[in-house]
Amino acid sequence: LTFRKEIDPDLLDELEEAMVMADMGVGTVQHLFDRLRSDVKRNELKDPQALRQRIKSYLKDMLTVTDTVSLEEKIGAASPPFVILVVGVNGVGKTTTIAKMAHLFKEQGKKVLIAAADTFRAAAIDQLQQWGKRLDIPVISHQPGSDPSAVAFDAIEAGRSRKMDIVIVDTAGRLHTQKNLMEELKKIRRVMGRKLSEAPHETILVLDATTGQNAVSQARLFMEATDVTGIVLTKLDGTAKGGIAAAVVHEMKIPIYFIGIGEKMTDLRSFNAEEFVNALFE
Amino acid sequence: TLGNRLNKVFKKLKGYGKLSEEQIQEGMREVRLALLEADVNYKVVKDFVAGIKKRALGQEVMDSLTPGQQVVKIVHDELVALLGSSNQQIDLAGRQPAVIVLVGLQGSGKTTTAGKLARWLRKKGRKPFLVPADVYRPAAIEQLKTLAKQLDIPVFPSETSMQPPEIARQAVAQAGMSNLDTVIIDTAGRLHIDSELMDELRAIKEAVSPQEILLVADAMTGQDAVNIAEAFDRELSITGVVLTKLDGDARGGAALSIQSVTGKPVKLVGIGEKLDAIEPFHPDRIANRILG
Ligand SMILES: Nc1nc2c(ncn2[C@@H]2O[C@H](COP(=O)(O)OP(=O)(O)OP(=O)(O)O)[C@@H](O)[C@H]2O)c(=O)[nH]1
Ligand SMILES: Nc1nc2c(ncn2[C@@H]2O[C@H](COP(=O)(O)OP(=O)(O)OP(=O)(O)O)[C@@H](O)[C@H]2O)c(=O)[nH]1
Ligand SMILES: [Mg+2]
Ligand SMILES: [Mg+2]
Repeated sequence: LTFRKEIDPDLLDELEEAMVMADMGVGTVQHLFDRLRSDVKRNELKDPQALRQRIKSYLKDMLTVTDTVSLEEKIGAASPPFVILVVGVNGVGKTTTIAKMAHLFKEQGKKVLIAAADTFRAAAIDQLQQWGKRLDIPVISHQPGSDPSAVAFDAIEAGRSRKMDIVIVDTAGRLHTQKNLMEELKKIRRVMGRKLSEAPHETILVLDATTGQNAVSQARLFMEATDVTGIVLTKLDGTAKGGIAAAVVHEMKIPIYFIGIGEKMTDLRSFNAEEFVNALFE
Repeated sequence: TLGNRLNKVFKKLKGYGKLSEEQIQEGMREVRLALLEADVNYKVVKDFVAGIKKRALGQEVMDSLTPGQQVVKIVHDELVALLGSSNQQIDLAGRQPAVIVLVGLQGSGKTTTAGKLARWLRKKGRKPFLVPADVYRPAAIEQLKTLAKQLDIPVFPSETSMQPPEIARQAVAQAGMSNLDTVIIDTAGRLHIDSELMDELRAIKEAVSPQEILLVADAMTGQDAVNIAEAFDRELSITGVVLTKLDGDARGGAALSIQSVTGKPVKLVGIGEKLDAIEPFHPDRIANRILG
């Protein structure tokens, strides 16, 4: 973005274009820039630097959920096993993210167990079993085609009897618009709750950074069906900026815990709103 | 809908039946917003609106009693014209066995599409051979082998120790010897900015001279669709696109973005997870979807 001495309409247009191209979403960008234009009118912003700082601070606010307890603290405060359910639409990176989180928790000295509750997709169980071998972490699985609720139930039981700290449950990708699949998810949660009343302690929605405004629809419907408590935003190692995360966090008030930046087990980072916002401007 | 929003803009007609240029401009703004909301890329939207402005300022809108409808019609016609502009058939002519390579970003639906395509082509009388050339993702080879088994379609016995270009070469040779006439190669998901992996695709292309290199793209892709498509097309000269997960509620503006930067046609769409969930691309259907 060019060097200018003062804030002219062209600069605002240029920044607006950049934000739309970062997938922030037309509605969000319009709303944001209406605020900025009135800030400029009231002479609150002296120069392009001030304007940029103002945009960044508005965006940081959108991406931050106040009074949010970190995942680490939640895990520490609960009595084990701490059960995490991972959900999201097809292909966003749920299974790989579970491998990454399991690796992270293991590095932190936690005992982790994974449930292969995607009993539908071809070789989904194999995929997690191969990850389990690489990570040296136990994977609970049944036969392909079996009831995912039963796998989740068994995994929590195994988590208890083997004194695991954390149980992470993988689910099949599903479009948020498929009512029967969203009902299946509700059933999985109910059955988990029957085995352990607090389970799942955490329900993480995985979103793909290359997704456009459909991410908002995904977040809304998954929230409706399963009370999502946290987000992981994947594939930020590509050229997509994931700007739609701002609208999702702002509307749903769900914190982003991690970002995925690659395909290896170590490619997971804690979410940092400031770094994320700076990257939107690159 | 766009129609309702345009009617609001144009209803200040006050009975004289002639619109002002300013009203047309405001109408174009509504068109821009509608396309951006559908995830069409910002720059593609600008070009698109510039492209229809002449017609929008012409007699058919200015003199119309229903100018809003006229503008929607112009937008719709132009979308269909762009999206349906080139050959959408799967090209299997030339050297046999015919070879199709599926490429694209991680998780877009390549492996599933390979299975669907094999089943679809067999229904059309071809003898497909599925080739797993993703040696990186855990259980990727198993995934395609499982689909092949479900369909009772022969599959090349790839191993993760093999190199993808070599898998491709051996598979085409084997197809020739087994009288299978259509080789479908599934490749690993990759970022368009990963030069090593893009080189691997070029090596596969060089090894087997495919008739079709299809970019498999997710219908919910946002603004980044232009970057992805432009890079894959520049590096490989793709021959077409498969747009997946259209059974969701994504508006699918990526279709226009991709067509606009590559000029290559969407040939097929994925409309579900089952292996029969594939069909030819219908420009008018996606045009309606983009317009909301
Ligand atoms: N570049 C990149 N690729 C990723 C990232 N996370 C996951 N992937 C890749 O995305 C693809 C899909 O990942 P999966 O973990 O199978 O996705 P999923 O959501 O479990 O998919 P389904 O179970 O089929 O719905 C794989 O090729 C992963 O390696 C990431 O952060 N960056
Ligand atoms: N609903 C729906 N799901 C689809 C469609 N096509 C593929 N999928 C699902 O999307 C997910 C990813 O599909 P894959 O075929 O594994 O994707 P991929 O491109 O091979 O993934 P990588 O090899 O990791 O890059 C799976 O859960 C598929 O079942 C479609 O048209 N509709
Ligand atoms: Mg999975
Ligand atoms: Mg694959």
